[in-house]
Amino acid sequence: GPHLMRVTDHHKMRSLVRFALEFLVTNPARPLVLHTMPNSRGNIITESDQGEPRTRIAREKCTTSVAKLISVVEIIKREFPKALRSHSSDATAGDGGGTSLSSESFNLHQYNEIGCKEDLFPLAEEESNEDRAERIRMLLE
Amino acid sequence: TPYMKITLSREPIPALA
Repeated sequence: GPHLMRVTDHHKMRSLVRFALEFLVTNPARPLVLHTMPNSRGNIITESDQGEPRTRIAREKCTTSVAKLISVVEIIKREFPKALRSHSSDATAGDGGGTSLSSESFNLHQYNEIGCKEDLFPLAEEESNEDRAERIRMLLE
Repeated sequence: TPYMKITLSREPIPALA
C-alpha cells in the first residue's frame, strides 16, 4: 500500500527529500503520499505559539507547510532520475551499467488533492450526535 | 484548516487521475 509522509514547517527539507527518493527507488510498486494534514491528535500548533491567536497560527502554519510540500515534491521529481540511475548502476555494477531502464520509468506520476480539515470527519460528528441522542433516550426510559 | 496531499508514484494510478 501507499506510504504516508507528513510535511510540517519544522521538518528539514533535505531529510524529507532524501527519505522520499530512497523510498521511491527501493519500492517501485508503492506510491508515496506527502501531506500537510494534522497528526492524529489534531495538533499542528507547537508550544512556542502559546499566546498567539490559534486560528491565525494554524492558517499560517498550513500556508508554510503547503509551500514546503510543493517545493519538496518539485525537488523529488527533479532528483528522482538521478537517484534511480545511481541505484540502478549500483545494482548492475560490473555488468556494463543500467542500460535496461526505459526513459518513461524515470518519470514520477503526480496526483494532487486539496481539502479542508473540517471535511475529514463529517461522519464521526453525525455518529456522536446519534450516540448522544441514544444516551438521552435510554436515560428517559 | 486547508490541507494538501500529493501522491507520487512510479506507476500510474487510474483511480486518482
